[in-house]
Amino acid sequence: MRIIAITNQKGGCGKTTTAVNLAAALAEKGKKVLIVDFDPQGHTTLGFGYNPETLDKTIHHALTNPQIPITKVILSTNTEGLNLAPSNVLLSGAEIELSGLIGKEAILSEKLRIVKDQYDICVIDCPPSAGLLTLNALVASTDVIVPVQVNYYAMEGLKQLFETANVIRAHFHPCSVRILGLLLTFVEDRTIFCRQIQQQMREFFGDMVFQTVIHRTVRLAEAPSAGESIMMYATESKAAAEYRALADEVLNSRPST
Amino acid sequence: MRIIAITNQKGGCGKTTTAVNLAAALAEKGKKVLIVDFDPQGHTTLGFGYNPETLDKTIHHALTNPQIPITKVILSTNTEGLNLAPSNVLLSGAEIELSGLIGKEAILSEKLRIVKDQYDICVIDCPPSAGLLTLNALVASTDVIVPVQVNYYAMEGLKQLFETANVIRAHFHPCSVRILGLLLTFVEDRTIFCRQIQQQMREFFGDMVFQTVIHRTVRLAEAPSAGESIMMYATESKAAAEYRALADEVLNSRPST
Ligand SMILES: Nc1ncnc2c1ncn2[C@@H]1O[C@H](COP(=O)(O)OP(=O)(O)OP(=O)(O)O)[C@@H](O)[C@H]1O
Ligand SMILES: Nc1ncnc2c1ncn2[C@@H]1O[C@H](COP(=O)(O)OP(=O)(O)OP(=O)(O)O)[C@@H](O)[C@H]1O
Ligand SMILES: [Mg+2]
Ligand SMILES: [Mg+2]
Repeated sequence: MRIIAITNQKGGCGKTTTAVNLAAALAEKGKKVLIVDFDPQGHTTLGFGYNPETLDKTIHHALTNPQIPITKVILSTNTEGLNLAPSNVLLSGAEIELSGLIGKEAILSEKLRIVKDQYDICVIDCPPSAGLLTLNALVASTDVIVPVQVNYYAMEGLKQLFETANVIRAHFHPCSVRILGLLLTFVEDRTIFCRQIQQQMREFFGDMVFQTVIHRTVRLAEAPSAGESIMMYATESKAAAEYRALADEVLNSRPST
Repeated sequence: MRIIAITNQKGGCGKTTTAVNLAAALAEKGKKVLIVDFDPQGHTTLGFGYNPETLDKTIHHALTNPQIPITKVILSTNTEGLNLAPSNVLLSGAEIELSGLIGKEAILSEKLRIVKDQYDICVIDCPPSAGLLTLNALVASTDVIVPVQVNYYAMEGLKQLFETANVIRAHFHPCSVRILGLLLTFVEDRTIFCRQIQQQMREFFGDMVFQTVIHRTVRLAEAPSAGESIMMYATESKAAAEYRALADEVLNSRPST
């Protein structure tokens, strides 16, 4: 099972939108996909029409209770071939609750083993922070996608993220997390400013930047309010096409070392 | 001295853009303004053309060393009547360094007393988190402005922020922090979705929502890369007019209880 963490400590750069829509596009292509909402904000959970506050079994329970396998918290979604391990605000307690444990960075990794033959791909939506949750996601992952909003601060935080990934690779054998790719989000072609930043990113990071970029569109902002992925909400939209193209790139690429 | 905290734990909702441009607009109107960069990311500092990494005296030094008054770290800016207490990544150590102290929530409040007759208004740019830094800003403030990005999650976190403000008001007499107002940011008139969210916000929060809204425009994204406020970067722009209108509203309004 390929495990792809969608991470960037910057708030609002497109992590959830990418997790939800990449997972849905992969399922549409026939893959068996598990999406893990690993953010106490529960936005991925909301994005599939669930109300996080009314759920009595979430990823938090699986993480903090060795008796509860992850299979007990997994829900189906309105997308065929795509299941969801949901989250809610309880998950914000996890960092403290787990902080005393030996192997606290590898708990998600452990919990995911039980389903490694049930799914082709697992997508993990990370919170906007660089704490224990994100660390668990990175330790569990084979690949990392970093959504990067195209603005003046696009480069920020990336160096630190690469360093963390290197530390994990050196430390958590046989973890093989690689940065799969940087995904440029909120792209607007019409402004020179935006084109310049894209160009700088590609010059600096080369092949690490996905060919696919995600353009700004109100469709992507609306879809969560309908509890649907963009594939369902607006299947003919440019946004849906872009996430399908990203899914192709993900399936065809090997992570850059 | 009126002390206005610009806060919202959501990342990228327009805190820094609002802090920088509201402060510049107030200075343009003849007020003596101090802007405090209270975010280890140093974006307000960058926004006035300084490089946070090269500064050897920042707000962090004033906060953690009782011997260093805030006056020792204050810099002038390219805007007349506007001074800056800068920050850099060292500030991220503050939460831990101060956590053991009695009165740890009131340190900024204390440090600002020495300049209360030097400035008419102090604007504090807060980080995207609800920790000790934001708490210090709230305890120090007479007013709070909450930039709210107009999307599906606009309401999120506001309840918690109001509760925090209430706790502070009850606890830290004679602190008189009030929520001054919610500022709708990244507004796009052309989409129904966006108009609906604005309408919901106004129905729910009434007068607490500023009449002024800030529209999405590449000019506001570009200005930081020039190290200038929008007043300087594009003084005739709609964005500059909107921040001047906000400054008028701030000067004329009393905070809602
Ligand atoms: N390409 C896009 N065009 C327009 N709106 C978008 C786009 N991508 C995401 N959005 C909207 O922007 C907001 C932030 O996106 P998203 O929630 O995916 O970011 P995030 O990185 O997961 O945020 P957080 O750090 O809070 O978890 C959401 O309301 C989302 O619907
Ligand atoms: N109205 C706007 N139109 C276009 N771009 C904007 C607008 N307001 C802010 N921006 C840009 O959006 C990005 C995020 O804005 P800003 O830095 O002000 O948010 P923030 O809340 O301070 O973020 P953080 O949580 O990281 O501190 C910046 O690149 C900024 O230049
Ligand atoms: Mg998210
Ligand atoms: Mg900021």
